[in-house]
Amino acid sequence: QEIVSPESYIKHPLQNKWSLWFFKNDKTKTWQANLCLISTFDTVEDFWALYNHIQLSSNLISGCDYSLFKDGIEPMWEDERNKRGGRWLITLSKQQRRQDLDRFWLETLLCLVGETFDDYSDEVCGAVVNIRSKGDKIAIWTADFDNREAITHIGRVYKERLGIPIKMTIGYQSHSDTATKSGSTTKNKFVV
Amino acid sequence: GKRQYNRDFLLGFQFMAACT
Repeated sequence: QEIVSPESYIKHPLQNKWSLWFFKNDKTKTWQANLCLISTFDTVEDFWALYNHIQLSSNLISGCDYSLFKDGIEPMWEDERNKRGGRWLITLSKQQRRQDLDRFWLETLLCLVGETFDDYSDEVCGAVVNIRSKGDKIAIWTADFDNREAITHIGRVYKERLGIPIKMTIGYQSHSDTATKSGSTTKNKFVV
Repeated sequence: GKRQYNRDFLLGFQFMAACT
């Protein structure tokens, strides 16, 4: 009789259960009606089964988003866990869609499911990639824009993981400031 | 403690899912 090690058949559980959402911009529908839950997973193996099955971000048409959020948190400002929060925002140039977009998004997903931010991972709600003709965006959303210690730790680690040069900065903006901004830019609460 | 996985460990599973 062959003895099979549990390693070969037990999947590797993640700390959290995660949901992947897809948004497609159909102007005949409401914002919420354009948002759909693709799938939920809580193991390393099921994460890859999903990731390998879906289109890369760079193949999506303009106006689409992917969002990965902890199970039970909806990918919108209004959710109870998001409404006092904000995001570390990575804005990409048009050329970066070819060079960096898919790499940055995968790195972002790995940071989330791997709980890269240590104890501060509890502050993470999710991440979003926006495909836009004027420039794509990737962001990690956190729960509380007043939690300076957690936010700056997450920002520093995230910037390093993406390989963003030290001399370039990334900014953290509260969702309330983004929602009420008057111009095209939102003021940064934190910068790393 | 948390179930943390580093990037190389996670990447090692990318093409194993189909085999299990």
